[in-house]
Amino acid sequence: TTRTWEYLGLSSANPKNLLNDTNMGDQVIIGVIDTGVWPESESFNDNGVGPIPRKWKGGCESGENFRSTDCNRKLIGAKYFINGFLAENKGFNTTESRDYISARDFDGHGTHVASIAGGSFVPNVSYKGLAGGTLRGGAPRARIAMYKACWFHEELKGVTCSDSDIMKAIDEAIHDGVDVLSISLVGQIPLNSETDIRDEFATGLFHAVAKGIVVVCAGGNDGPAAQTVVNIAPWILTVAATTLDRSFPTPITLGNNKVILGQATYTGPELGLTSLVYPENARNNNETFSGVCESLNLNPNYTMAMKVVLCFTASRTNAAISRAASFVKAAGGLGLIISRNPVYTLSPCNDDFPCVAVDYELGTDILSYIRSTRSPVVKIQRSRTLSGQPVGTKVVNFSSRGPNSMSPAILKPDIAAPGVRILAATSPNDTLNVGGFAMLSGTSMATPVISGVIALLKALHPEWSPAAFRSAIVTTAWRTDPFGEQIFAEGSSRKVSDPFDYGGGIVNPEKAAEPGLIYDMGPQDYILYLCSAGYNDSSISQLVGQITVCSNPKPSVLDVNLPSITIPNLKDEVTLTRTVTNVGLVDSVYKVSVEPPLGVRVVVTPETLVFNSKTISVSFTVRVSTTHKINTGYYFGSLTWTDSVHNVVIPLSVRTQILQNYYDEN
Amino acid sequence: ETESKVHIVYLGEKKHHDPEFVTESHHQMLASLLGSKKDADDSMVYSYRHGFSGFAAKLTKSQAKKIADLPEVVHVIPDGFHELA
Repeated sequence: TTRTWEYLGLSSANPKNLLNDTNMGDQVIIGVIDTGVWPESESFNDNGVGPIPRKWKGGCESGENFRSTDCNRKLIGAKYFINGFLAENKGFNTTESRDYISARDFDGHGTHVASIAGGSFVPNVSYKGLAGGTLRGGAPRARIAMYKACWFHEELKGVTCSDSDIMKAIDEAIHDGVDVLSISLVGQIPLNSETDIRDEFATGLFHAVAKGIVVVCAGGNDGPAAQTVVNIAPWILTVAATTLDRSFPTPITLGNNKVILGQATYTGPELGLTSLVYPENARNNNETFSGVCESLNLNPNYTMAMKVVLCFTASRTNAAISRAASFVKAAGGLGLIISRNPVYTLSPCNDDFPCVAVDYELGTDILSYIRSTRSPVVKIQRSRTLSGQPVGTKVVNFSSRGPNSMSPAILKPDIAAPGVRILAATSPNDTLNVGGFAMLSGTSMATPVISGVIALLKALHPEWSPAAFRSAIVTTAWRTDPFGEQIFAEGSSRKVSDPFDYGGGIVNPEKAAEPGLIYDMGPQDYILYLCSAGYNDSSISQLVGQITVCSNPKPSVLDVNLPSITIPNLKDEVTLTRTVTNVGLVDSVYKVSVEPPLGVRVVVTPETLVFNSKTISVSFTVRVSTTHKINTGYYFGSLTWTDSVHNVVIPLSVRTQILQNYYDEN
Repeated sequence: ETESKVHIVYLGEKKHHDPEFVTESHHQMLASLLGSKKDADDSMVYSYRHGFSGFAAKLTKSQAKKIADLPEVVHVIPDGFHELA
């Protein structure tokens, strides 16, 4: 967060922007359901924050190491829910648990997420000298309410959150009066029919949205494969993760004076010219050697002692790095260079052991040098921080992708935000903690970026519905990086990003403040979706609290008033309807422009929309037909309404299926 | 079959504004299923009573099935879990 808001155009230095026009989100309350909060963190100081909003009905629940007086005007609520967890884990010993049986955060994740969404200004923060700057949340004057429903479990060596606890957290958050609910939690994939309306996560949140709360959820970290996105209910905002325009180049200087810039967060002393080795059986004797990172322990110690080791790995997780580093250290090695496909979740090696990542191309360069000389040597310098161009933005490898496997016509994710190596507050118990702050990565970190932006928008447009906020950020998002460069999506090979990677694109807060038109949705639209998805009348009636009878035949999911059009099974032609509402100048005229997906015809009627004091909302039809003669993949395009001031853009994703419900391997 | 596990019984939108009344109705529903108020109290994990109506309770499979058949119940599912993202 020492870079995020400059990158997104929300710098506090600009006196006239969404941040300052909304008094930094003051009076807006962001609820976070997570692992708790570290109240003493500087990120939750309440300097300059006004009185607690009058509507607030929440409270600060005391418990282990947590007094009700630990809250303040910034952190105005803290509750914890553990009954479900205890009922499911009968052997759990609360007195021996390292976690706090209170809203206090043991793990650090909850503190990090809350700090990103609404943390106060904390000047001069860095991670051991890297990523330095002023730490702050998206809405620095918004209020935070923490609902702890996730617990560190010794036996699991990790954190788990029971749905029954999460449901109670949602129930209490609705009671307390939060405006935005930020949830960086994910269920399992593959999704199954139980995970739509019957997923208590989505059902409980349906009620939150129905009461005007904007719900923002993580899309998951199971990318880059397609159909891995979770939290896919249409009433939820689902967030994908991109990198920032910031990286940490780490100079590797070879003995032939070639300098290669690897990636690391290495902050130890410079490693002067040291022998460099790639373990392999150069002498064809019967000893065993391996240059695979995960198998460095097969090498005799003398191979790696007092040297920097180059290894290769196909692994996309950090496990390979930490294991390789431990093997090299155990053999008396002095450093490690890992060659792998980019995954961007590089965490530092322990004890500031020099370990640097490069891609296969550069790794092969280094290997060629090693093989070209009798005594290869290398120097490794500490990492630097490089912000802005030429560092590009990418959808990060692990960010889960669409299409939405449950309901492919509902585009997910909705939006993308930076979620890689985000510096924010954490708990002292966090293994990555440095001075109360840590750099973490995940859609967990991207989600509160959106929550913070929504908090600012909520302060500006308190009367908007949750769907209006989603429409505003999707239709105004950057489809390139903020400097106009293409955004690539990491995967088995890099490709240009499409809506299944980043929804509408990267959130553009300043544009979202004045979107011009919005694709709004209310209870009737959600009922239309539920009917189209085949839920029975009685379930829907009970869900919405009013007698509901679905039309027969049932409505088309393609008509749900989303700020996107996704047609997963076009056979020849389909016509769908959208309605837009004017939230700009009363007297406005918009004209349509279409960028059709390849081989797809798109006709919009009418081509001009006229708004005035009497005409606030206008419907239009979109006739889509295909010229393809085969079953295709998805082709992408866009549909834009413009009044020459606002460009209201929605993504178009069309897949032709001449043969329906068909799958082949060719 | 005899082991009790947490289930979430979802009842949809609240039918009363008074949360106490909503919770009381949950206990009564559970008591009629389990046979006594004490059993209901022992079984109840949470009453969801502000944003929507429902409760979490420790039920055997057959009890879960039985309560799911009640007309006012939208659905009953076993408790699940989520992870940090």
